[in-house]
Order: sequence, then C-alpha cells, then structure tokens
Amino acid sequence: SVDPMTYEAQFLGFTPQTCMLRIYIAFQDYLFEVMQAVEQVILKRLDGIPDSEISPVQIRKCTEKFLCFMKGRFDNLFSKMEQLFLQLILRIPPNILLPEDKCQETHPYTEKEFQLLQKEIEQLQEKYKTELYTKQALLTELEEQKIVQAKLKQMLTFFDELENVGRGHGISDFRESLVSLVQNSKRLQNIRDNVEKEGK
Amino acid sequence: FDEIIVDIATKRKQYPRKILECVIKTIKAKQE
Amino acid sequence: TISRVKLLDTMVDTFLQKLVAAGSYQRFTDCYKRFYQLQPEVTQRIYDKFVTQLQTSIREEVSEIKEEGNLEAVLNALDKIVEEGKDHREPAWRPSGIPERDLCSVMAPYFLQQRNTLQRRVQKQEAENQQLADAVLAGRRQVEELQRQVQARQQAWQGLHREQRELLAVLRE
Repeated sequence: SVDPMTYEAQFLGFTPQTCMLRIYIAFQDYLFEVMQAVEQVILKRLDGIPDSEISPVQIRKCTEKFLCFMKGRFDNLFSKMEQLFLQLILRIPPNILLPEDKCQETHPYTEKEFQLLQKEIEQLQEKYKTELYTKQALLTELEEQKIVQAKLKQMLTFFDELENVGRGHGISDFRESLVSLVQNSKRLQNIRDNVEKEGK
Repeated sequence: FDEIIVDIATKRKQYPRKILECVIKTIKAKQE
Repeated sequence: TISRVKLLDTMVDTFLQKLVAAGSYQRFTDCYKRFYQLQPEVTQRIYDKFVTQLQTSIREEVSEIKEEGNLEAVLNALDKIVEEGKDHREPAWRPSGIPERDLCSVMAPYFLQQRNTLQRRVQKQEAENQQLADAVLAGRRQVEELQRQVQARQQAWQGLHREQRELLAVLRE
C-alpha cells in the first residue's frame, strides 16, 4: 500500500521516500557520532580521576541507556516529520499538473480519438493529393487548349489570308464572283446556243 | 524498486518529447 | 502560504527542539548518574556540547542535502507550479501507467496542427482548382467557338470548291 510517489519522482528526480531515508540515516548517524563523542569525553575525564570506581563498561551501559531512549524519541519524532514532509513539502497536490504534462489538460486525447485524428489526417492527405493531381490535369488541359486555340486561330488567319488574296486582286468575294461567273458563263452559253440556232 | 521508479519517472518526463521529435522528423521525411 | 523551503527549515527546527527536549539534561544526568555525582560541572558542559553538536551537525546535513539536490530551487519551482495551478480544483491528470495511452495527448497538438495545415492546403487547392476548372471550361468554349468558325469557313470554301467544279464543267461545255 506504499504510494510510490512516481509523479513526485518525475518532478524531483528522486522519490520523496528516498530523500527522507537519506535524511533519516544522516540524522541517525550524527546522533550516534555525537553520543560516541560524549562517551569518549567522559572516559577521558574518568582517566584523570584515579579513584573514581566507575568502569568503562558502566559508562558504556549509561551511554546505551541514554542512546536507547534518544533513539526511540528520534524515531518517533522523525516519522512524524517524515509524514509532514511527504504531505506538505515533497508532494505534488492532486489538483496540480506538471508543466510538461500540460498537453494532457489542454489536449486530452484517448487512444480512439487519436486514431480518428490520424485517420482524418490520412484522408486529408489523400484529398490533397487528389487535388494536386486535379490541378496537374487542369493545367495540362489548359496547355493543350492553348496549343489547339493557336492552331485554330492560325487556320482562321489562313482563311482570312486566302480571302485577302482575292481582295488584293479586286475580287471582294470569291463566292459572289464565282456565282456571277457561273451565271455569266451560263448566259453566254445560252447566247451562244441562240446564235447557233438563229444561224441555222 | 526506488531506482526503477526514478528511472521510469525520468523516462516519462523526457521520452514523450523525444518521441514527438522523432515522429515529426518521420512525418516530414515522409511528406518530402 | 509558506514556502516549502521555509516549511522544511521549520520542521527540522521543530524536530531538533523536540529531540533535544526529549533528551533533557535531567534524563542525561539520570543515565550518567554516578559520573554526574562525581563531576557535575563537567557533565553540564558535556551535555551542552552534546546538544550544540547534535543541532549543528543535523543543520549542516540539511544544508548539504539542499545543495546536493538543488532542493531549494526545486522546491521553489514546485511552489510556483502549485501557486499557478491553485485555481484548478479538480484532481489533475496523472499518468495512466500505459505509456501509449498517455502519449496520445502529447502527440495530439502536433497532429492537430498537421490536420489544420492540411485542411487549409486542401481548401486553398480546391479554390485554385475551381478557378482552373472555370478557366478550362471557358477555354473549351473558346475552342468550340473557334472550331465552329473554322468549320464554317471550311464549309464555305468547300462550297466554293463545288461551284468551281461546276464552273469548270460549264466552261468545258
């Protein structure tokens, strides 16, 4: 049931429990060291008193008695402090989101929604590709139209030039001239026929 | 256990961004 | 609100006060009773030194831990994040434990940007293609018109050619 406090670890770079364990061990070491120093000082003092009738073993027992008591109080106090640390200092409140996870708040996406988004993007990509193909086809046709129009216009110009040729020789309109020519030749033919007939 | 937690938490902090960078690179290359 | 760094210092001080209170001089002398009876002043000095040394050592250790983990900066940063998010009442998001699932939201902004960009491109291309299509249709109409004109001129000349043949026939007669 221990809360691994992984979210805090993500922010702190270490787990709060590790931090507290480190502090606990350091504090405890200092307690032991200081007590050891106290015992050393007392023993040294006793050396200076020849008839003290207190043996080092007895002093050791005194030290153990005091240390045992202190250790009990130490553990008790430290566990309380640890709880406070873990609740108030080395803890990210439940309503708080770390900056690097802001996107989870602003863009919460389930896997399903995300797949839909990806599918939508694929469809858009296909559509874009289609539009590009369409553009290419339209541009190609426009090019062809240009060529065809140029050719057709060239033909019209050719016809104009033909007519201009006639006009240059005084023939405004080929058709009319031909028609009149045909009519005249028919009339001539008729006249000729008449003349022959009358000659006979 | 503790080291695993820190390791995973560190990866969870760093990897999403790295993965996103890779995805972006991949998509750009694909588009090109 | 009190900063976490200040809170930490306060807690350590409280811890030390209570620890020292627990290890009172009375208790110290009770444990070292015979030495105390023999050397009361020395005992007092040793006890005072014990208390001072314990406090100093522990405080130094706390400072060292703060420096080592850059703890003050980290805790101040946490204060700031908490302050900025204090209006957010609901429980915030937490990792689901399934990386793939959590990754979706990380990737979403980029993909949304991709989608928006593509949408804009498609719309732009559609508009451009619409214009091109209009131009193509107009071009087709022009081609048709030109074809019609050419056909008309061609037929006219063919008609002329027939009449020419007819003339030849008449003339030959």
